[in-house]
Amino acid sequence: MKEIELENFKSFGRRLRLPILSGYTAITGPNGGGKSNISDAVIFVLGPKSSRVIRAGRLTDLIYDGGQGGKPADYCRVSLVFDNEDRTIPLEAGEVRLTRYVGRSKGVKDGYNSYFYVNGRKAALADFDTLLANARISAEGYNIVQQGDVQGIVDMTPLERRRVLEDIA
Amino acid sequence: MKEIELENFKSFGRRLRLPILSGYTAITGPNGGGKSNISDAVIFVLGPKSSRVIRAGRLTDLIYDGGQGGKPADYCRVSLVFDNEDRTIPLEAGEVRLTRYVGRSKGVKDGYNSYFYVNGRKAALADFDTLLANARISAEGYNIVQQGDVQGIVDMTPLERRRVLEDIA
Amino acid sequence: KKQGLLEVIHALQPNFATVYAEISEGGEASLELENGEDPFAGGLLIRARPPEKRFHRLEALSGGEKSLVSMAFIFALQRHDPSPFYLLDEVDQNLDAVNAERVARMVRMNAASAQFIQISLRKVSLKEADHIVGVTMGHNGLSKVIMQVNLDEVLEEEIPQAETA
Amino acid sequence: KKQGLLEVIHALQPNFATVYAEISEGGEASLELENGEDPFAGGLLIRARPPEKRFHRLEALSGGEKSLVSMAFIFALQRHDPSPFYLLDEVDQNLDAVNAERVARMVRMNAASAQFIQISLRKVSLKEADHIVGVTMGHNGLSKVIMQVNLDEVLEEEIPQAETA
Ligand SMILES: Nc1ncnc2c1ncn2[C@@H]1O[C@H](COP(=O)(O)OP(=O)(O)OP(=O)(O)O)[C@@H](O)[C@H]1O
Ligand SMILES: Nc1ncnc2c1ncn2[C@@H]1O[C@H](COP(=O)(O)OP(=O)(O)OP(=O)(O)O)[C@@H](O)[C@H]1O
Ligand SMILES: [Mg+2]
Ligand SMILES: [Mg+2]
Repeated sequence: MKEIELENFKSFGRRLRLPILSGYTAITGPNGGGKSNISDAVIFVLGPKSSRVIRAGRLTDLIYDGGQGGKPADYCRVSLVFDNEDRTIPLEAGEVRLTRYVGRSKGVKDGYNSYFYVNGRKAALADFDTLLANARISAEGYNIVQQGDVQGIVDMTPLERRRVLEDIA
Repeated sequence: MKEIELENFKSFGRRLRLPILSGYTAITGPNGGGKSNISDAVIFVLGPKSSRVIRAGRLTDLIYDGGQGGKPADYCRVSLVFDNEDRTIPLEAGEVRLTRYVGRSKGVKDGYNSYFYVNGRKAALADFDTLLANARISAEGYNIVQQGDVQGIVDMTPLERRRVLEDIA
Repeated sequence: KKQGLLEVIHALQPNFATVYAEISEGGEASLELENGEDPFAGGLLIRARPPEKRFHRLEALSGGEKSLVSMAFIFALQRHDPSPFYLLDEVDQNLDAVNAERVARMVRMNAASAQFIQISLRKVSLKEADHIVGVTMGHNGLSKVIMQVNLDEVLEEEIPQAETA
Repeated sequence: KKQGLLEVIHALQPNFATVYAEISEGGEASLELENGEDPFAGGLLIRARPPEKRFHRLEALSGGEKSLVSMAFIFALQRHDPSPFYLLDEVDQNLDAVNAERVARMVRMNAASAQFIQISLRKVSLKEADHIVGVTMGHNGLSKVIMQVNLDEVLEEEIPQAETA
């Protein structure tokens, strides 16, 4: 992963490019600052099965709400940029940019539009799944441990644990 | 509360008297040292509805097992000593010592005996309940927050939350 | 029964709002019944808003923000229906240094009228206590207790928020 | 399908045992099928024993001990079926200073072959990282990012276990 780009996603009201360097990156800061929102942004693009996983009731809850004094945004957009020099992701490109967009639709309360893009071209969530499966990246993978889930592997039932390994097999 | 006395309770293999001073007492120490076992000991005496709450499958799991090299104990005993100068607990005594004992019964696998004592005299769990109800002390009360439960009030459903206040009313 | 519940909620509401405003330094919180006419037909909602933010669903709060709301509820109950002792096991696990210290300070304040026992790994909490007890593991899985830990030997300092800002 | 599952378990088991022994400095851990004949008739058990202790039910482990077992499982999976990046959000919340440092050291080791992003409030973890990023809240609930936090400004030290012993 080379970069995470957030635009009006939850508490990230502006446009922010967060370069992800190689090796070990630590993120710190005060409570409520927005650290876990970055993790939610990554899961949002990887297409979770449910929005509850990223602490939102409706997809429009993900759009920056303006805080106490500002104006709510109309849309949010998150891109994950992967280095693909080694073509692990089956696409003829040195870089793969996966983008997900959610916009409030005018006139309809809580209505929204949700689009997916691969390197700027419209795509479907299924396209993301196919591209990512080869690179062993998924929203449900054991490589993402959300806040409070660290003891999950120990607390789950033996049956659930067997299922985790079936997915890997 | 004046004192907690532990004898062969979980990792407290010997007999230990832990004076509880007034004001604010902090307990610290390495992972796995036995800090939460002290909290479990308090809940054990207050008579929880289920042994899962104190991380034990069977009551005999609470008896010190000897560690890697030692001999398992035959019984465990925990006493909570309350100052009762002001007679909040309806008992004619300046001090109330509630004791709970669990012993392995000989010959029966996983069999056990469980006894309750008030100031040294045999009693029943119901006696504990009556004595403690007046002092507003219970194993299910909001005054005991077990490890990992701090966000409980926020994470529970509105219905569960209403029930917490019904108990208080 | 209905009367009793309404009384508790009416008594608790102002305490909860005050304590949360104090512990979050400017936030706003309240308790609301889903069904005001018949409390038993619905549940009890908590609404909380950290300073400078808008109201969101409770589950959108961060881990540390949720812990503060929960602690405010517990302290509010203490004011309304005091218990003689409190046992808090690592309630500061998700709190940053500033918030862990605020909670510990509030424990210290409440410890004037009830006994508080707080299990913690964080120095900012430990340093507020009147007494510090150490529990460690000896040989053969045997717990040992050291009655008076010397705070100076506990080196942990916390991240001062100002510096990371 | 059955073949695939058995292969994963057989490959994972030695990694899990080695990683747990390393991260707990002498503990023992293993994976076992409830039903060896027909894996789909039962689940997968984890057995773990911290150093100097006996085997207990998994749920009798302490919060910190459970976190170490979970992290050992994740690192073991990484060795068997590596993912290009890992995102760990406050996995050190229940760990004491010594264990938080051990986990961070292991992240550092694994970061040679994959990208690791760890969200943490603890200095013992932060100091092992190659890069530190600060995220704080500005006005109007707007998050701000500081790309390079100066570790010296992050004062937190941890409780050295030796002193509390
Ligand atoms: N759509 C939105 N617009 C603005 N703010 C939002 C939106 N959705 C969530 N938030 C805010 O984001 C904050 C949560 O941030 P996050 O969970 O990332 O914090 P954190 O840095 O992980 O904190 P902690 O250390 O406590 O875990 C909450 O205060 C929440 O109100
Ligand atoms: N019957 C028993 N005999 C001996 N040891 C036991 C018994 N039951 C539980 N234990 C041990 O007690 C330990 C757990 O202690 P406890 O949960 O109190 O630790 P802790 O100090 O709270 O640690 P943490 O900081 O990780 O939360 C476990 O290692 C467990 O194996
Ligand atoms: Mg967080
Ligand atoms: Mg504990």
